[in-house]
This record gives sequence, structure tokens and C-alpha cells, in this order.
Amino acid sequence: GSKKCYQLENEKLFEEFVDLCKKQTGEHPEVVPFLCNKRQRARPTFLASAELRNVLSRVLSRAQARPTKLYVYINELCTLLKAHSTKRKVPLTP
Amino acid sequence: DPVNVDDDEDEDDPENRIAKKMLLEEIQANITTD
Repeated sequence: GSKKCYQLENEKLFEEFVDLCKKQTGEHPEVVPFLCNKRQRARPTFLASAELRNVLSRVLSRAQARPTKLYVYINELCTLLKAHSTKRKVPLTP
Repeated sequence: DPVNVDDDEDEDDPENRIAKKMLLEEIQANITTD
């Protein structure tokens, strides 16, 4: 179905974006694991959504065209993944 | 004669610098709290 199709496409786009990040964030190796962690915590329905596909394809093409703004696009993607996260931090009870 | 324009003018993009700072701070905060 289209959901499965988006999921596979999103995985492929995410991998491409991560590859680009690996090449350009060498001075901060913690960035890529952080991004992958955010993706792991995102809701499965969001990971298979057209919204994520649109954002991934936009940040990927922009990052390729303007590598000097890579962190802007990483931040944008992290914020979006965080907004669709399954796990939220619960404040500790006193 | 054509002027030689520096292609690295975006090397220190202010928006990118702010985004990088925010991201690294968030990563650091996560490491500290985990």
C-alpha cells in the first residue's frame, strides 16, 4: 500500500541524508547518532507519512545545494522528529 | 577585468552557526540527563 511505500522511501531518503551528514559533521561525531536516535523515537505512523517524505526530500535537496546550511536542516529534521516522538520525558515526582 | 568573488562567503553562515549551537547544546543536555 501507499503507507508501506512511503515508509521505504522515507528510509531511503533518511539514509541519504545521514550519509551526507556523516561526511560533513566529522568534527562533531555525536550529531549523526543523535539524529538516528530521534528517528527511532518517532511514531511508526509518522515514519510512514507523506509529511516526512516531503520534509526529507526538501532538507536533502537543500543540504546538497547549500552544505553551508547543513545544521539548519539537521535542526529542522530533529525538531520535527521530536514533535512526533513516542517517548516523552516525564518530570520526576518529588 | 572580472573581479574574483570569494565562493566561501557562506562558510560562516550566521543561521547555520546558530542552528549548530542549538543542536550541540541539545545533544549535550541529553547526554547530561541520560
